[in-house]
Amino acid sequence: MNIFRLAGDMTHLFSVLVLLLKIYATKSCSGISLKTQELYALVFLTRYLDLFTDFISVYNSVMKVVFISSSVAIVWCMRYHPLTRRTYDKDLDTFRHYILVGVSIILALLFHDRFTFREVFWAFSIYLEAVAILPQLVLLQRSGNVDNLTGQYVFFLGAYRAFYILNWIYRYFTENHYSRWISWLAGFVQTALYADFFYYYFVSWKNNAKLQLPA
Amino acid sequence: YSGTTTKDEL
Repeated sequence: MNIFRLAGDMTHLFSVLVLLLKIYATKSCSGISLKTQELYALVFLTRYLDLFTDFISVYNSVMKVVFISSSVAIVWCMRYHPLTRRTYDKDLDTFRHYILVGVSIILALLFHDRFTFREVFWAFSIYLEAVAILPQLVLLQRSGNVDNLTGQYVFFLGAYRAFYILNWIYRYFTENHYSRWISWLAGFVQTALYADFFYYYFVSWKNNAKLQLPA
Repeated sequence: YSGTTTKDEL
């Protein structure tokens, strides 16, 4: 565990907490894409298939459980919770997310470490995670105004993979550890997708103004 | 293959 990896995990964890706080405190999931949340639930469920077979550390297992359970809880709040499901901006959340799932399945079948059940699912989860934010970014762009907590949620979620890239660079030089090119490439794509959002986030932060995305 | 993959990461 190095400082970049820890920073990555903490920003990831923080993004989830901010999202839960937003839904709980405002009793609203407006501005949040259910499509993106469903994709994340799928990402964690397919990546952490090793939860009960390979023990790495208590930290690792706890974080896996947190990410699986929080993503499933958020999907539940948006689909079924009597108070919050009505606040979901269904009409703005029209991204065809099954296309992302389909493309990720095809990529995982073509490019993986080994052709085993778990490795193919692992690669699938990496590809899907890289693009899972797209429905959320499209929803924000459509609604224009972004509330503070939603803006912070997306910001921390973007920062997380950027820290992971620094972590891979650090590990490459210190441990002779190399991440497979699959995670490198997907991680870069994932972080690049946030470039536009980061830009407007910093501009609004610098001007102490409300975050607004251009139409 | 040589080297480890990233399965110790999240």
